Amino acid sequence: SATSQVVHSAGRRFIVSPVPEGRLKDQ
Amino acid sequence: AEDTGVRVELAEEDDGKKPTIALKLWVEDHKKLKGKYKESGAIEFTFDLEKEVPEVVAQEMVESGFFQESDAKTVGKSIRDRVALIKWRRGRTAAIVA
Repeated sequence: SATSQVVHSAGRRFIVSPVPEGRLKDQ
Repeated sequence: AEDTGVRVELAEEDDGKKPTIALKLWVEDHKKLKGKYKESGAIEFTFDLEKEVPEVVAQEMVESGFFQESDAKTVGKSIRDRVALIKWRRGRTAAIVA
């Protein structure tokens, strides 16, 4: 499954990955 | 904790010792947000339980384009609630051990 990464200017890394299965209320 | 529509969970098992833990955040109910959430996925990040402030991380998410400014408070509160729970669990475990 696809993951992507965003690094904020302060240095923190955000890794985006699929939401754990069955954990969305409105989709 | 209040249902903010933003879910924050541990992204790793908490050993109760490490000051920095991995958290995973995603939008569970889009209708509770004022602005649009850019991603359809979950955002994983590390958080220092001793030094960091949830609202600062929320602001960094806004600046990184995940959320709009109008939702920074909601995201910050969601992280704060989870962090409070983690700290409470750690405190309780330490008390039992003692």
